[in-house]
Amino acid sequence: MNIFRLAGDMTHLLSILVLLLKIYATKSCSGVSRKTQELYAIVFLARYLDLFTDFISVYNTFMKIVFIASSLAIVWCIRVHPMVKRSYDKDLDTFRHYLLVAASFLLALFLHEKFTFLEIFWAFSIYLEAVAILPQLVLLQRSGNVDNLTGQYVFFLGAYRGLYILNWIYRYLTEPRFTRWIACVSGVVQTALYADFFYYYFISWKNNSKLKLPA
Amino acid sequence: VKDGTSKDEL
Repeated sequence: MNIFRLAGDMTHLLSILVLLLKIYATKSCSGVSRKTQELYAIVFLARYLDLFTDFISVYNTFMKIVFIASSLAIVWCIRVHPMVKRSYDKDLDTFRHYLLVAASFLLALFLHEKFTFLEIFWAFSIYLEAVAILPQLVLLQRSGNVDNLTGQYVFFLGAYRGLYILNWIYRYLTEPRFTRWIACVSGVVQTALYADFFYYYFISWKNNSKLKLPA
Repeated sequence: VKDGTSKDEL
């Protein structure tokens, strides 16, 4: 474990806490893409299939459970909780996210570390996570002004994988046999997808103005 | 120690 990875995991956890706060405090999921939340639930379920069979550390197991439980709880809130469900705007959240699932799974069938069930689902979860934010970014562009908590949620979610890139560079330099190309390349693509969001987020922070993504 | 592809990251 190095400082970059710990900072990355804490930033990821923070993004989830900010989203939970937004939904709990405002009893609304306006500006939040249900499809992105569903994709993230699939990402965690597919990635942590070894949760009970492969013990790495208490921290690792604890965080996996937190990520799975929180992503399912958020999807449940948006789909079932009467107050929150009413605020979900399905006319804005129209990204065909099942195509992302299909494409990621197809890619995982061809590009993986080992042709085993766990490795293919792991690669699938890595590719799917790289594109999981797309429905959310499209929704932000459509919904004009973005409330602060939703903006912070997306910012921290994008920042965490950027910190993981620093972690991979650090591990590549310090650990002789460290190679994790699938996660690295996918992580760079994932972070690059946030580039324009980060730009407009920085502008809104600098001008102390409302975050607005151009349509 | 597990082989190189051990998934020790989240």
